[in-house]
Amino acid sequence: MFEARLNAATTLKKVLDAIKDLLNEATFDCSDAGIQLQAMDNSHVSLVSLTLRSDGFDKFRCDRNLSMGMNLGSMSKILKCANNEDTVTMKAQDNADTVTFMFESQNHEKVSDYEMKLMNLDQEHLGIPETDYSCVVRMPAMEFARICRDLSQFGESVIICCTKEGVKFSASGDVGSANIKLAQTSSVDKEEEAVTIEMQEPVSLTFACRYLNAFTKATPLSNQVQLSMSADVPLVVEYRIPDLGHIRYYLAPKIEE
Amino acid sequence: MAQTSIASYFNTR
Repeated sequence: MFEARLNAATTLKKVLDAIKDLLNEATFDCSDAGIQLQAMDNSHVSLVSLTLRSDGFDKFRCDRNLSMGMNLGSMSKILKCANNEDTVTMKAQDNADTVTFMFESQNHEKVSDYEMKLMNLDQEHLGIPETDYSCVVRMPAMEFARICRDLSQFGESVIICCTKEGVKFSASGDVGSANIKLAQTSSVDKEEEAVTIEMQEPVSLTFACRYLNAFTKATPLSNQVQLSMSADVPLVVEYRIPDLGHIRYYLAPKIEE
Repeated sequence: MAQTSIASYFNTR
C-alpha cells in the first residue's frame, strides 16, 4: 500500500509544472524515504532529478518500494481538477496498474477521486557523482527567471561567467548583444534577496537558453535558486522545496565543435 | 557549438 498526502494541492501542481515541459512521462519511485524521480528530457540534453522526502508529507505510507510510470500530460489534466487549497492524496495498491488522486476541499464537503492508468516505462537511471563545483551561485529565483527570459531574446545560448567579483550572463545574435552582471550582495534585509558566490576557480560556460527557461518553470517552488558550475561538466540548477525536498536540473554545456 | 547528451557525463546504473 502506498499513500501520500499533502495539505495543499498547490505544491504538487507547482512540482508538476516544473517538470512537464521537459518530460512527457516519468517514473515516480516511491519508498519509505519518499518519492524520487529521475528522467532525461526527450532530447537527452538535460536531466531532471526530483526528491520529495516522506517527512515533508502530511501523511506518508509506503509498505513496499513502488515505481509508478506516469504520463505527465494526464497527471496535469487531473491536477487541474484540484483547487489549490484542496488536500491531495495519492494512493496505490502494491503491484497496482493504477494510481488514485483524491482531492478534498477545506470544509471536507467535496471529495473527488481520479484514477489514472500507470505506464511501464523503461528508463535508465544515471549515477550522478558527488562533485565539488568551482562556482556555486545563489540568487533570487525570480531574478534568474528574468535574466533567462530577457537574454533568450538575443540568442539561443547564454554564457555564464563567474568570478569572485560576480556572475555575468551574456547572449548575442542578430539583434546585437546583451550582458547582465550581478555582484554579490553586500548586505540585504531579506535572505531570499541575496546573491552569494562561492568560488574556487572562475568558470565560463555556454548553455542553451531554451533549457534554462524550461528550468525556471520551478520558480514558484522556491525563493532562491542555486547554480553549480565547473568547467566541462553539467550545470546544476537547484530549487529547494521548503520542508519537502528539492528539484535539480542538470544541463550539459555547449562545447566548441 | 555542439550540444552533447547529458548521459555522456553520468554513469548508467
